[in-house]
Amino acid sequence: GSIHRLEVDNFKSYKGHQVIGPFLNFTAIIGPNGAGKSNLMDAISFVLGVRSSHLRGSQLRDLVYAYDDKEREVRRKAHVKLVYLQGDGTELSFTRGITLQSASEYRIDDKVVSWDEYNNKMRSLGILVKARNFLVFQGDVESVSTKSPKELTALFEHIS
Amino acid sequence: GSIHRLEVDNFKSYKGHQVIGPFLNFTAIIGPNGAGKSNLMDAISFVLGVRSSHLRGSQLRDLVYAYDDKEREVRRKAHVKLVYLQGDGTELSFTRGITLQSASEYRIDDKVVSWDEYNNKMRSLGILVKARNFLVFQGDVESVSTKSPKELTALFEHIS
Amino acid sequence: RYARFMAAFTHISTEIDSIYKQLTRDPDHPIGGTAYLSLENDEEPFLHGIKYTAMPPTKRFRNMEELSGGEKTVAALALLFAIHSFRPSPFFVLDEVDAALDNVNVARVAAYIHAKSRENAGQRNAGHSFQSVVISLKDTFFDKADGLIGVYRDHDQGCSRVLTKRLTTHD
Amino acid sequence: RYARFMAAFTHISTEIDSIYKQLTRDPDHPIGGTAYLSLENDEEPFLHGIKYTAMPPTKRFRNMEELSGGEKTVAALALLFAIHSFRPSPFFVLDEVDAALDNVNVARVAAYIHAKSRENAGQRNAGHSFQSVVISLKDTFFDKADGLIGVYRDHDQGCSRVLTKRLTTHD
Ligand SMILES: Nc1ncnc2c1ncn2[C@@H]1O[C@H](COP(=O)(O)OP(=O)(O)OP(=O)(O)O)[C@@H](O)[C@H]1O
Ligand SMILES: Nc1ncnc2c1ncn2[C@@H]1O[C@H](COP(=O)(O)OP(=O)(O)OP(=O)(O)O)[C@@H](O)[C@H]1O
Ligand SMILES: [Mg+2]
Ligand SMILES: [Mg+2]
Repeated sequence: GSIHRLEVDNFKSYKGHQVIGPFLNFTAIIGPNGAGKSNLMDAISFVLGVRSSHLRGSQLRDLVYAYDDKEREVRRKAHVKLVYLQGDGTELSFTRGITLQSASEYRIDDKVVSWDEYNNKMRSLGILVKARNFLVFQGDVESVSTKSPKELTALFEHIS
Repeated sequence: GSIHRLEVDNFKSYKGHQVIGPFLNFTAIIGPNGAGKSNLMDAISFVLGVRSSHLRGSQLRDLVYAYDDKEREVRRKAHVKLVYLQGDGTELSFTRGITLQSASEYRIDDKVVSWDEYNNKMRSLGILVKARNFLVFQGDVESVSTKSPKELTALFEHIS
Repeated sequence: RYARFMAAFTHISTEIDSIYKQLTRDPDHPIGGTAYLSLENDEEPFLHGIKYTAMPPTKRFRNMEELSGGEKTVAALALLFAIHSFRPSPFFVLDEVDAALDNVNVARVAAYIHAKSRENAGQRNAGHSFQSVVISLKDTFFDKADGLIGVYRDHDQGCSRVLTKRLTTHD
Repeated sequence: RYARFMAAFTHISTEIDSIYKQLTRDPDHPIGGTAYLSLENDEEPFLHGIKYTAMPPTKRFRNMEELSGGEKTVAALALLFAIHSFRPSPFFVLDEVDAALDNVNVARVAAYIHAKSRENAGQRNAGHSFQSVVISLKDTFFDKADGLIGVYRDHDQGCSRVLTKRLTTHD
């Protein structure tokens, strides 16, 4: 399977409802500094369940679109939907939202589910969020090669 | 004043005696990955008195040229000389060497001096090694803008 | 637990060298560099560490800390791709991993990713291919892609917007 | 001690905004961004912190952590150059500071460095100019230099060697 498209709604610098895609076998995201490229990677990581502290936001609130510092106080909802194309051609969608009370909400095909069910479904597709060996954030690549022996063992434990 | 040239002798990947320069008002160091560009910056930092741990070597021994891991045991001397062109056109040279006993040795115009005398002479030229605000090592630039308020105060103390 | 760990370790340590060679060989060095993993303790490996060593062509040092910025990036990508071959995830997302790479290494990494991203469902499950999402500022990298997502800032609205464009693929 | 500290702080905080504007203005945003320093405590500044804030054109957040990689690099260079203007060192050595910059920002930073590296002894001492030694992989950066030092690996000897080349300067 593969990522077919993303639907973002008030996530970081993406205001309102925007559909991004389709994602092909090899898709490159390009654009000037500060445009919002890494925010798209944050959107993918967020919908997979990666914690907000890895997404340059100290709390979920920081991940909701705001025009400026004052607007941060405005209560808005936000969500990211990842539409996944399975091997048999059918679509499966994962959605993670931020509620008005700044809590996370998970949906599979628009049905609310628990984090465990959500995570198990992703594991069944080979998406191991805990290992995160398939996500390389900006500036992190070099440090992968100089991980300490203990860190490497921990990573191997996650994937074995 | 300005840097006129460097004379390196068995420093990191620079085998034997090599003269590098002249350095002009704006000089760019270019070349493929792993060629030895950052090692040249290490040579400049080393001769100014920056500690070896900042130069990707845990001890002075690591900064001496070696062909492979076995040759690391071979005792070799190494030194870097920085020839500085003063405003009045005269040359002044700073040399830092690694002796056979892996100790540092400092010379101004080929005369052995103490570290204090060496450092004071550099300070008189405006070269403040402790502040190091004029040396940006590979990969460090972004972190300058997100220094903590305490770190910024410490830097301001060094230069004031 | 021991058996599972060793299965991962053995698989990845046989793959790592051939991937590293693919990423480091060139006309002057047709074989490429050498990369291997070693266990600090054979009896109880998961209680101790795993050491990773990569040596670029013509280099003979075993200390990874002494590699240059670009050499570390190539070694890191080889490890990531080797781990993927054991536990294949359907896609990779890489954010400016080419920042420290010179043009030759950018071309090699882009060619490797292009080759691995070919669509073939059977290959995907067996770990031989994956979907790639790559963020890059270098045209020598992104011009190998099948499609582009261009992100720009809408100054009036104070937010990000995207445009998509398919590239005619060149194989 | 207080007086010296405040002399440094006042000088640098007046310079930082104009340098940041020089590095961030373009035809769409002729003024550029905004940058300033603020003291956490006015009475005993050296016992507390100094907060640095830089806001690129059209951006309105004051949290530096949220800036993008390229935006952080530009803000960092502005701070370094502002500090230099107070306590001028005769030269700068910058190792691949352009790694996260897009082509527009590379051109702006290279132009700024080119302008500041003009020879003028009086300017040097007053902090208005400095000698630059820059390591870069991008031709859009190094083609603005007065001279190049090309480093290559001598495979037979297993060591580094250099070649130098003067560029005809274009002012
Ligand atoms: N919650 C939010 N609401 C609105 N804008 C935000 C929010 N969080 C971050 N941003 C904006 O996103 C911008 C950073 O975007 P991003 O890091 O994706 O840029 P980028 O395209 O990756 O740039 P670079 O090439 O420099 O890495 C910041 O300038 C910030 O203003
Ligand atoms: N003491 C030493 N003796 C010989 N070679 C050394 C020594 N110390 C480091 N090296 C070599 O120097 C190389 C790294 O050089 P350097 O970091 O200067 O590369 P670079 O040109 O900056 O590359 P990049 O563009 O990737 O940053 C290493 O591959 C290492 O083998
Ligand atoms: Mg980015
Ligand atoms: Mg380097």
